[in-house]
Amino acid sequence: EGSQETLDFYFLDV
Amino acid sequence: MFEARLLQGGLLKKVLDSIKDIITEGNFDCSPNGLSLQAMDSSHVSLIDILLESEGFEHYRCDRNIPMGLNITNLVKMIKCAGSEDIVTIKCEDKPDNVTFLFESKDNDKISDFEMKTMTIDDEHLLVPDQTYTAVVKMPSAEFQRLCRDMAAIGDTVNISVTKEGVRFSTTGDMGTANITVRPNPSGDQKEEERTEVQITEPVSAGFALRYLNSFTKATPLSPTVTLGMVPNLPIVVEYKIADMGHVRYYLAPKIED
Repeated sequence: EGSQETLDFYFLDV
Repeated sequence: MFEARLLQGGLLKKVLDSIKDIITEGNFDCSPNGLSLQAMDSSHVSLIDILLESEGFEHYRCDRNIPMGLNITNLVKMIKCAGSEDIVTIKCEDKPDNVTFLFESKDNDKISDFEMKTMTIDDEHLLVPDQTYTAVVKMPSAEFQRLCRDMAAIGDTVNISVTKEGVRFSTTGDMGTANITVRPNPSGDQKEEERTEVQITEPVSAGFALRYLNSFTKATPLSPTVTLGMVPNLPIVVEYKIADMGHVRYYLAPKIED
């Protein structure tokens, strides 16, 4: 199944 | 002052229908070159990116960038009052407390106007980088919608694997497994929009939640084709172009093998 990533890692402009 | 007049009001309904299951509110950014929206769903797993360029409007005036925070659920209720042939005009002041929507029927025998309060939505600071995709698949949007629906009957996650031979969608569930391979058919005598095309610089394979892909296919009425963009270990982009107007793009984070 694998675990679901979020987009924060890719798109959040911190 | 912002004022935009759209001859095909039905288009706005289709755009709103394509996002209403994913976000409940959003900041529409009104700028001189168009109306755009970028927003993530509450779980931050998917992101919507809408662009309606000013050229697509019959009349478009925007003196300065205006964030127009709106409740999508209410917007959908309000736009349902418009006929799909109506001309829709959106108007608001520079620091808008409310937005006016004007619906004019085609033969101009019925004019309705609705005023909606705006809301202050503090957006996360999103930055969606321009990405060159190592695998790009263009296919009929109805076929992609059918495929996602069929796969979701069998499993929750679909693995999408793109090679130069084609695209293989695989899923596994309690009842078993399903694999669907879609091959490019450039030679076929089909119309442009019925063809599947694969451009690939590097094979890619990743797993995605079908629940999200199925909600993305609500945009199917906007475009006869859909384009998937993939890069190893990055979110997938699912793009529905809106002819002469812009696009609705969805980004979805991959599922990582534990």
